[in-house]
Amino acid sequence: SNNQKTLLGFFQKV
Amino acid sequence: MLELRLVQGSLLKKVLEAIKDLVNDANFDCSATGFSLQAMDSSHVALVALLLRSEGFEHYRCDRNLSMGMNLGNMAKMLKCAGNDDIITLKADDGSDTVTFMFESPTQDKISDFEMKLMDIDSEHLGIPEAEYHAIVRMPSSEFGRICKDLSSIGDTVVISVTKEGVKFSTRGDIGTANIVCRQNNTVDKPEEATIIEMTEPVSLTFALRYMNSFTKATPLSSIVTLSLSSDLPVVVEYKIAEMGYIRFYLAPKIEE
Repeated sequence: SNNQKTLLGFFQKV
Repeated sequence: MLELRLVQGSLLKKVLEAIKDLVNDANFDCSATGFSLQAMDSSHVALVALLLRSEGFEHYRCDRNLSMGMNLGNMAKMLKCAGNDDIITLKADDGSDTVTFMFESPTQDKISDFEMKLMDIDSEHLGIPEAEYHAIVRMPSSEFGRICKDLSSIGDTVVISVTKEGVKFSTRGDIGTANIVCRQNNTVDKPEEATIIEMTEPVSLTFALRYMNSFTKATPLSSIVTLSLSSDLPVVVEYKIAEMGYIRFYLAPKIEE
């Protein structure tokens, strides 16, 4: 659902 | 040349059962440190990080760092063909597009070779910094599995709240609500039955139960699970793999309604 955050908002791609 | 011999082959079988429904394809990375994997689910909501340290293998040969792309469903199919008591050896030649799983029965009277095709996977790797968590809950993994299963029959999300009184798991759905509180309990006879809470400040976060239930497929790997929570971070659900390493699941929270 649209109130689910994703990990990309917390961790950087390396 | 890669050759990894794992006497307790059932560990690898359990690892695949724990992650194959969360992630379809993933790169296994081999280095002097060990056999590892980091992969996200397709919606980038959950991440699994696995480490099996080289010291945990009876024989560990990895001449150069190697990344092997595997379909986890296919890998699980092959590992299902290994007996629970079998010794499992992974072999790959440099530049090869296949990996071989060798299964040896404990009495050495049955030896099987399964060769699986590798695949090119464009995986996204995330840098996960070390963090100080507001609350760390250590509890029996079977209890955590039971709670997630029970709550998912009532609702779709779980609110995990940690206070100095204990850890509360709550859900709500069309038929009603449920709250389960586990109090700190470190006076039990067996350490694996204890619930231990370390908290620097209270924390309350909401998560999708569908993912939590998927993580609990790692329960056979460890009698203890550790939940690390901070108000501004994904939760970490960790199952330690005895003598070898860990499987950690990271899950992004939902925005509280």
